[in-house]
Amino acid sequence: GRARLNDAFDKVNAHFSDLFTTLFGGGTAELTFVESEDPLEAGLEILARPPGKKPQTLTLLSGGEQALTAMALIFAVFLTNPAPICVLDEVDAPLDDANVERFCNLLDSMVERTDTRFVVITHNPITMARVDRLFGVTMAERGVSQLVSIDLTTAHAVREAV
Amino acid sequence: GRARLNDAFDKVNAHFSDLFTTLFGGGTAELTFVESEDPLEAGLEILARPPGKKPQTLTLLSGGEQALTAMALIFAVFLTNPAPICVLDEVDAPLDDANVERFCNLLDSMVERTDTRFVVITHNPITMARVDRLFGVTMAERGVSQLVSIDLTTAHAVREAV
Amino acid sequence: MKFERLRLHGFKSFCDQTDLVLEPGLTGVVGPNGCGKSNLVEAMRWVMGESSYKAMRASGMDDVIFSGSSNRPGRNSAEVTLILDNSDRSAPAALNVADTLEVTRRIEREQGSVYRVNGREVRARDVQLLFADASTGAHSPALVRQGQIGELISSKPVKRRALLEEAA
Amino acid sequence: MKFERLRLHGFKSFCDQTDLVLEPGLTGVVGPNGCGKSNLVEAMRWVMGESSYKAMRASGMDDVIFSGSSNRPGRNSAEVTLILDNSDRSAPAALNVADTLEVTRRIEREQGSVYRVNGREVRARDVQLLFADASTGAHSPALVRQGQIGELISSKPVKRRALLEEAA
Ligand SMILES: Nc1ncnc2c1ncn2[C@@H]1O[C@H](COP(=O)(O)OP(=O)(O)OP(=O)(O)O)[C@@H](O)[C@H]1O
Ligand SMILES: Nc1ncnc2c1ncn2[C@@H]1O[C@H](COP(=O)(O)OP(=O)(O)OP(=O)(O)O)[C@@H](O)[C@H]1O
Ligand SMILES: [Mg+2]
Ligand SMILES: [Mg+2]
Repeated sequence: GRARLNDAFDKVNAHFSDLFTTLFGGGTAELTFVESEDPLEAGLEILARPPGKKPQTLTLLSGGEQALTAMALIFAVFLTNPAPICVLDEVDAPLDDANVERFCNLLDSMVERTDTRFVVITHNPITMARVDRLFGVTMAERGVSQLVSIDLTTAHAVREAV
Repeated sequence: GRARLNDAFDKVNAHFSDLFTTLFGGGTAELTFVESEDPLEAGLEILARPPGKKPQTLTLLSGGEQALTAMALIFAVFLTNPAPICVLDEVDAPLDDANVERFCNLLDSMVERTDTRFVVITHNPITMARVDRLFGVTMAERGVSQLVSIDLTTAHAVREAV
Repeated sequence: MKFERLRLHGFKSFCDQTDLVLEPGLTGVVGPNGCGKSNLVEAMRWVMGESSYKAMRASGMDDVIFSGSSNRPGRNSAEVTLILDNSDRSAPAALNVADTLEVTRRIEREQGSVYRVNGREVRARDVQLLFADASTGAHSPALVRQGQIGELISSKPVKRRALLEEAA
Repeated sequence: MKFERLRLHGFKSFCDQTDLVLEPGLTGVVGPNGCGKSNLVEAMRWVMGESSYKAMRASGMDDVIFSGSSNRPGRNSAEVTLILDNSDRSAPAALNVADTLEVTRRIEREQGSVYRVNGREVRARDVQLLFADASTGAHSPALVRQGQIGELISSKPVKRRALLEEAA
């Protein structure tokens, strides 16, 4: 009940603020309970402050900043209670090149810290170049999907050709 | 009232099915009125069938297919009643490279067919390379935005560096 | 009517005066995450008469005023101007005063907004009509917000009809 | 418990049997728009007990059955299997039958779904509990849908608490 939730809150909050600072290369972030004293009823508020900026409501963050903040929160939950599988469907789409590299660095560190198996769906060549193995989904026959394994050395050439 | 709406429907529908087939390199699409006989009360339904596939509900289309279908509809409205300004904020984010090229081809043809001025916000190097002029927004001083004009010959080198 | 230039001063992250020149053809805007690209689009909607602070991703309309950075103090006002080429004299009669129209919206913290056209104070309604007549405005389908391109597809059929009304 | 392989047959655009091998580390999936990448994620949610057709972007659960293409007729059934390494014997007692567990969900048009574990028919509830015990499942925050990454930020605080409950 309450004690478990409070304990989870402390752990997730510690991981979250740590991952946020790593992803943004600075700044601070934290979680707080709002709307009720009782954690079992309360809501979870996120306070995020990118480096060099004043703290603002979350909705003022840009598309890319929101995606990075959300990733930091998802992985914070992960480190507290790792899941066996994680699938990320084009989460790198709103990110610029520098942030895609940071996102990949974070993925690498999650692979080291947990036993979770990660599946990353992407159109971004930077992310494609940093995975351990690559599958292409094609519709060689229109309307019918097929899965092919891509040899990583050719992967750098293949990009969207599949 | 009704006559004007019916007239607009015919024009938008003709442009929509034409632009859809161009963007997808095949397939068919059309608009229909639903939920009421009276166009002033009715809803607008979209039937889209990518090439080689069976007609399905719109929600089964993929993220990229939905983005292209939406673009075909927005531009169909455009060609019926051109607006002086069009701003597209990272609409190319869900598209693969081949579809980004098709999207840029469509933009070029819109520039020829209308007097509309287009502003395209993007992280995609293919789109960046196909504009007439390029501005970079930077935060050289953290938290404070500045706009700089980028010389197009250096633009191909600059990508995300701004 | 043609759009010539968008000028921001103190609007969101644009603390210093900034001009975006709008020319025919395709203008690209690039830059890292969080640098202020989408703020430019919101400035354009705002000056054309946007009345909902939610459309500004804000929790109150004062949130559009530059709130400061680690080196600069916050401001107490923000101003955005759209400079229009009206040489075809297509503006509504009341505002059809010159070949160039400067439409300005200015907000002071806790005091709301004031609209001016070529220096003369006008109502929000007048500005909204000016742009509606020119087939544009704060809610034009031609201003596509970030992440919203799929919204058109997933919205209800009745809501989509608004698109047709725009075309009529 | 470890995830080893996802097998689809007749699920959405995967008309022929297809296996996605799941190995430790990072597995990338690429391909053109509309080729079926997101359908793979939905197959995983579906076999883990997803009961809402909306989460399958469908207008009815039968929409997950291959509906045909210009060259192939539609099918009348679909099947997805998750092959799990249970050598640590961490599954709930009722299902803790072997070192390898094959969890299968099969749907027949207009007849609904049947779940099996290693060939034995079980209830949807049993499958949902199996995955909940292993800190995963159809609604796991670790399965991030396309375009939904910002949703976590824009959802109401009370909804976000569910994330903490997942961590507890
Ligand atoms: N009133 C304000 N004062 C100062 N800064 C503000 C204000 N409102 C918003 N911002 C800042 O503007 C930034 C967001 O800008 P914007 O959404 O335009 O970024 P962007 O360039 O579109 O990024 P992305 O590529 O991630 O979409 C936020 O970091 C936010 O802190
Ligand atoms: N029951 C079905 N039978 C046949 N095809 C289907 C079925 N359900 C969905 N599809 C097809 O699957 C395609 C969408 O696949 P999906 O969303 O996985 O694409 P994607 O690879 O994720 O693309 P994107 O890169 O654009 O996100 C659609 O074109 C749709 O027609
Ligand atoms: Mg943006
Ligand atoms: Mg997809």
